[in-house]
Amino acid sequence: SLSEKLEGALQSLSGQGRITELNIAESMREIRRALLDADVNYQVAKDFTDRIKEQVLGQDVINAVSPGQLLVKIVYDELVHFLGETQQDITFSQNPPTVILIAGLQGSGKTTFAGKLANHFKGKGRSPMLAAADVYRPAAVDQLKTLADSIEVPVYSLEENGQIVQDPVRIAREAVKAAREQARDILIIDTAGRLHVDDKMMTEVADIKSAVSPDEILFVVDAMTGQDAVNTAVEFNQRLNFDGVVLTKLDGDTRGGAALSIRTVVEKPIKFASTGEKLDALTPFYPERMAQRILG
Amino acid sequence: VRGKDSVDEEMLDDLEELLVTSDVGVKTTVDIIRQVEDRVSRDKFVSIDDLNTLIKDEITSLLLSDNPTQPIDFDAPLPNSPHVIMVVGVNGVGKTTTIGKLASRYKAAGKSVMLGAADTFRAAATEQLDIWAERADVPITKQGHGADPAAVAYDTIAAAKSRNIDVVLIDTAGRLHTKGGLMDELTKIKRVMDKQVVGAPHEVLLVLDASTGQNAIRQAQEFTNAVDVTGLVLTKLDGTAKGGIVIGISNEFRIPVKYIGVGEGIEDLQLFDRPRFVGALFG
Ligand SMILES: Nc1nc2c(ncn2[C@@H]2O[C@H](COP(=O)(O)OP(=O)(O)OP(=O)(O)O)[C@@H](O)[C@H]2O)c(=O)[nH]1
Ligand SMILES: Nc1nc2c(ncn2[C@@H]2O[C@H](COP(=O)(O)OP(=O)(O)OP(=O)(O)O)[C@@H](O)[C@H]2O)c(=O)[nH]1
Ligand SMILES: [Mg+2]
Ligand SMILES: [Mg+2]
Repeated sequence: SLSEKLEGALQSLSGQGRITELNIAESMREIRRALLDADVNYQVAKDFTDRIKEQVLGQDVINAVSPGQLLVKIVYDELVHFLGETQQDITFSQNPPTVILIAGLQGSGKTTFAGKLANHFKGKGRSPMLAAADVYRPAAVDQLKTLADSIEVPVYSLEENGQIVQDPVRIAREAVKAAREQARDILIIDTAGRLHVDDKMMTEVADIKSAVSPDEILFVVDAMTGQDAVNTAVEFNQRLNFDGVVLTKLDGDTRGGAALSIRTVVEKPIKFASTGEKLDALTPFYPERMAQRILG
Repeated sequence: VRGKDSVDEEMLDDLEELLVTSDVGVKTTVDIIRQVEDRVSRDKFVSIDDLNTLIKDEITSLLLSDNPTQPIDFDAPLPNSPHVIMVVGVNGVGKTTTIGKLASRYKAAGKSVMLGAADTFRAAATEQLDIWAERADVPITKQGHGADPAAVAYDTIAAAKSRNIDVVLIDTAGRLHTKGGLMDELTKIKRVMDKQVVGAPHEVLLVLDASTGQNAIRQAQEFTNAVDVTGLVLTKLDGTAKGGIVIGISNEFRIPVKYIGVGEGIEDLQLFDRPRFVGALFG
């Protein structure tokens, strides 16, 4: 464990009197390596370790009863601090429906999350509606409808002559109208997975945003994402200025370093954690749990 | 000309950064750098180009080249009849889409193909594969939602045998490798296939998303334990992720990368090209 490695690295220090940049170097390498093993972004891991070093140089770590454990606690506290607080509040609109736009890369878990979010609001006594704005993926509309039916939530989709209308912006607009007409107080718009380097698709989702002025935009990220997490988050944030991040597939054993990378670089809160395939597998984001996970 | 017999620190730092940011992972990066240092002290290098070639060679040597019992080329003669391929992996990596692409390529090479919709769990999974079957113009065996996936796999092979189909592609539900029950289910599906055709599945393709980090190693470990993975497919390489995870995995588990996914369309599949992949790491 990191704690044991740090104990070992610091043992040689006892009796040396004080901590210097030189004798702390091995411990800092161990910390940086643990972060990289956990998929924290290379630059973020470097900056983070430098901050830890500042703290250690300013503290009397060597004379602690257990220097390794104290060092781990310093790292843990810093992780918790940088992961932000537990806060899953969504901005509700004064004029219903509150419009929530879901975006992210292919396969990250958006459609499933849209269903979960609808389920979450239904459980709180609200009347959500889902909108099927993914017109590309085979059977995407069927998928959303199947999930929605399982929790008895209405879905807005647009077909003409048996074909899905190939106009996500129009679908989003019409969905807002339908939600208003049906007195639904929340509209959750599911969109197609897209690459941050696909200009046409990024423009499309920015157009959807302009067309319906969402009250909340959530960026859905697979928790097992590696070094590329920052690239995608930065680009989506540039185009959409999203309000929050959702981390999915946290029921696996991925360390989830992408959480720290994204939170540090785009400075947007992580609002939800998806922890399974079923629609009830949704929890708020807990920074302490995430910090523990990243530390391994 | 006197050759250099050591690489300066700054070069090694740059190499470390390049490899780690490509998701090669710290352990494999350290191994590569060590190998490079050893070779340089033995063989010496004269120019930066020599050094770059040396580095690329070291990385390439970690990527297993393909295996004759699982030919990559779609026109190559198939060693079995039917040749059964099972596609596995965690949720959302691109299994179903990859099957659609593979079906289309085998068909274009003049082989008959059948799909097996053994994901009977996820919402609209069968409908999704159905559309791919239509696009690739190949038959599909499917059952109702909630049916036993092993039964679907079994029936697909039976149908393929009776119709003299050359290639069978079995789609399975995405599953996290940490879920013991689901991994057991996969082992059972494989065992049942062997009952229908001895030796089936002849290939087990593990699909990995190129943007996945070090957790891919855990995936490779558990899926290999459950169903003996024979090949890797690396998807979503049309993004900015480098997919460096396959280097350590290929070397440690002795599994070749067979195909790469480079988009969402039926044509967006390429045979894995080692030198091209390694070259792309250096951008
Ligand atoms: N284990 C687990 N699986 C999840 C979770 N969230 C989603 N999934 C699964 O991940 C896969 C992809 O989910 P989708 O909801 O289709 O993802 P998507 O982002 O809508 O995909 P695209 O629309 O193709 O971009 C499915 O198999 C889901 O069941 C989660 O928290 N845990
Ligand atoms: N850009 C890009 N997207 C891809 C690629 N391969 C698959 N996708 C997309 O990734 C998403 C998930 O693909 P699926 O084929 O449903 O993945 P899966 O592994 O079958 O998912 P589950 O069955 O839910 O576990 C879809 O939106 C696909 O279009 C690829 O090579 N490039
Ligand atoms: Mg979707
Ligand atoms: Mg699938």
